[in-house]
Amino acid sequence: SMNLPMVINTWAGPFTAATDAAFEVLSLTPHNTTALDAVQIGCATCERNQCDGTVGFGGSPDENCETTLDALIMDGQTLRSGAVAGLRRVRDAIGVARLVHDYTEHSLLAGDLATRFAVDFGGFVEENLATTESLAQCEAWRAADCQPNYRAGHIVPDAGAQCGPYAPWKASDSLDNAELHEGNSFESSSSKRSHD
Amino acid sequence: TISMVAIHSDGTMAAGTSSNGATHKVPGRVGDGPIVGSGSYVDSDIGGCGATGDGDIMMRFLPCYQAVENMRRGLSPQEAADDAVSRMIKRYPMAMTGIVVVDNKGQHAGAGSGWTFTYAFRSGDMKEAVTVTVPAL
Repeated sequence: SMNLPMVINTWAGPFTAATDAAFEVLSLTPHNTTALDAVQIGCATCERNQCDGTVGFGGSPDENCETTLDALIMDGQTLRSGAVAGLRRVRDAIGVARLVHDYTEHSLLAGDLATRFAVDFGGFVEENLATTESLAQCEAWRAADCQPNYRAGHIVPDAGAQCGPYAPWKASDSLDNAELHEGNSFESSSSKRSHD
Repeated sequence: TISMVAIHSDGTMAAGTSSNGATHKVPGRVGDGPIVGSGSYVDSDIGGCGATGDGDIMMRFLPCYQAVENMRRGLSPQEAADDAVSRMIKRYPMAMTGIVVVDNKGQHAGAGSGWTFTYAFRSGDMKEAVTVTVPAL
C-alpha cells in the first residue's frame, strides 16, 4: 500500500546519481540489501563523483589546503550510529562510518586516529585528498589575503585583511594597523559564505 | 553535503550524511554532518531527516532530531520541517539551511532558509529521481 522502497536526499543535479544508486539496490535486490546498505551506496556514489564539490575528495580545502571528510550512518531500527569526523587521507568516509557502526560500540571517531582505524581494521588505502582544483581554490584564497575568513574575535594580525598565522590579541600588542578583527567576514557577505 | 534517508520495502529505515565541510575552515573544524540529529536522524517507528547548510549553526539546533520528534508528536513532515528550520532562523536570520523530512510511510517535505534548497527522491515504480524545489522560509 505504501510507495516503497524510497530514497530521498538533499540537493538535485549531480546528487540524483546517488538517489538512483541507492534506490536501485533496494529495488533490484531487496532480499540481499538493507536500508543501511542503500544509504552507504548512495553516499559513496556522491563521494566518488564529488557531486557539486561539497562531498568527497578534492573539495572544501581548509586554511592549510587540506580536504578532510565527515560522515554519519544511522540505523532506524536500532538507533545505532557510526560516524567519522575530520577524516584525513581516506576517500570512502561513509564506508569508514559504516565500519564504526558495524564493528564498534562507539558513535564517532575523529581525525588521524579515525584514519588509523580505517587502515588497520578496514584495509582502506591512505591517499592525498587534494586535487589540482582544490589546491588552486586554496591558493586563490591565499592570494586574496585569505578572504573571506572564519576567524573571529580579537586576534592578530587582522583576519579581516591578512593571512595568518594568527594569535589571540594581548593588551601588550600594538593597536596600530587595524589589527583587531571583531567580526566574521562570512557573516557580512552571504554571497561569499561556504556551507556544509 | 549529501544527506540521505532510505526506506526498505519491509519498512526498515536508515539515514546517512557525507560532507567535506566548509571551504577555508580553520583546520580541525568539524561540521554538522557527523553529528547524530544534526546531519541526519532516523527512527523507523516515525521517519527520518537529512540536513545541509551552515553546519556551525545547524549543529547547535539538532534540526533533524527536532524534525523527527515533531513528527512523533503528530506534526506532518511539512510542519515538522518548517518548525525545525524556523527555530534556527529565529536566532540566526541569515542562516543558510535545508532539511528534507520523510515519515515512515514515504510522505515527504523540505524546508530551508537563505537560499533555494532542493532535494531529490525516488520511490515505488518511479523510473528516475525527481527533484523538488523548496522556497526559502
